[in-house]
Amino acid sequence: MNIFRLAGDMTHLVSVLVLLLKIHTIKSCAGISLKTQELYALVFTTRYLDLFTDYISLYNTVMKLIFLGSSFSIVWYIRRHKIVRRSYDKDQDTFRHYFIVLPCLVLALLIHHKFTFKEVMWTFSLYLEAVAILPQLVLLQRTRNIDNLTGQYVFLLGAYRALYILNWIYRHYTEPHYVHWITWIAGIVQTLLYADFFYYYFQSWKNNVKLQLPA
Amino acid sequence: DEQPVTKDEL
Repeated sequence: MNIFRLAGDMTHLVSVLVLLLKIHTIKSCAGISLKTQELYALVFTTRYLDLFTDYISLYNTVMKLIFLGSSFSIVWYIRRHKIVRRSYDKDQDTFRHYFIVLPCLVLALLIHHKFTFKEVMWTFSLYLEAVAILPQLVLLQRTRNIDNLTGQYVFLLGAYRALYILNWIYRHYTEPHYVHWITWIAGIVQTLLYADFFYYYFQSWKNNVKLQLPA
Repeated sequence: DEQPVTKDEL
């Protein structure tokens, strides 16, 4: 465990807890894309298939349970909670799941480390995580109202993957094993997707104006 | 061949 990975995991943890807290306290999911949240639940499900088979560390197991629990709780709140669901903007959050899931699945079937179920699912989860934010970014562009918590949520989510890239650089130089190129590419693509959001987020923060994304 | 290192990551 190195500082970059720990910082990345903590940033990721804070991002999902910020979102869960926002939805739980103000009982609203305005500006949040259910599609993205469902894709994240799928990412964690396909990523953590080894949760009960391979024990790596207490930290690893606890964090996996937290990520699974929080992502499914967020989906439940937006879908089922009698108050929260009313603030869900389903007319604007129209990104089709299969436009993202199918290409990632095909890609994982074509490009992977080993052709085993767990390995293909793990690779699928890497590709899916890289693009799962798209429905959320599309929704932000459409609704143009980015409240602070949603802005912070997307920012933290991007920051966590950027920290993971630093972690892979560090591990590349300090550990005998290697970081597979699939991990590199999926992680870099994911971080690049946030790049323009980061640009507008810093602009709004620097000029102390409300965050606006160009249409 | 060596195992990829990222299997212990989240």
